Amino acid sequence: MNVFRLAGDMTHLLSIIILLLKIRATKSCTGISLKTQELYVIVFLTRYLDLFTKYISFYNTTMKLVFLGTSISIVWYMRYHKVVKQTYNKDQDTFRHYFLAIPCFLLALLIHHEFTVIEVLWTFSIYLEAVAILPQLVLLQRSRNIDNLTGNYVFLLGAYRALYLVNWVYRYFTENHLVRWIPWLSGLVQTTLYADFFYYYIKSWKNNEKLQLPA
Amino acid sequence: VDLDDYHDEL
Repeated sequence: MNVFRLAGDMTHLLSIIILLLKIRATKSCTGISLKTQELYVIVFLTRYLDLFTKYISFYNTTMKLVFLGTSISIVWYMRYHKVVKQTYNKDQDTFRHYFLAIPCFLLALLIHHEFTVIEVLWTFSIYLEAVAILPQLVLLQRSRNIDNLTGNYVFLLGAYRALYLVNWVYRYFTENHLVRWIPWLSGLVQTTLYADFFYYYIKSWKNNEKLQLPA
Repeated sequence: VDLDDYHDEL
């Protein structure tokens, strides 16, 4: 564990906590893409298959359970909570997220580190996480005004993977100098997808104005 | 599952 990865995990955890707070405190999920949240549940389920077969550390196991629990509860709130589900922008959140999941799965079948169920599904989760934010970014462009909590949520979500990129650079130079193209390139794509959001987020923060994405 | 393949990460 290094400080970059710890900072990345804490940033990721904070983003999820902010989203849960927004939903629970305001009883609203306006501006949040259910498609992206469902993709994240798939990412965590396919990535943490070895949760019960492989003990790495107390921290690792706890965080996996927290990420699984919170992401599933967010989907539950948006789908089934009587008040929250009314606030879901169903007609704007129309991204066909299966169009993202299927190519990622096929790619994982073709390009992976080793051909085992655990490894292929783990690779699938890496590819899927890279593009899972797309429905959310599309929804942000469609929804006219983005509330602060939603903006902060997306910003922290993007920042966490950028910190992981730094963590991978650190690990490359301090550990076994192994090249890991799959997570590296996926992480690069994932972080790049946030580029224009980061630009408008920082601009709105500097000019102290409402966050607005160009249509 | 070799740990250096980042399986020790979240």
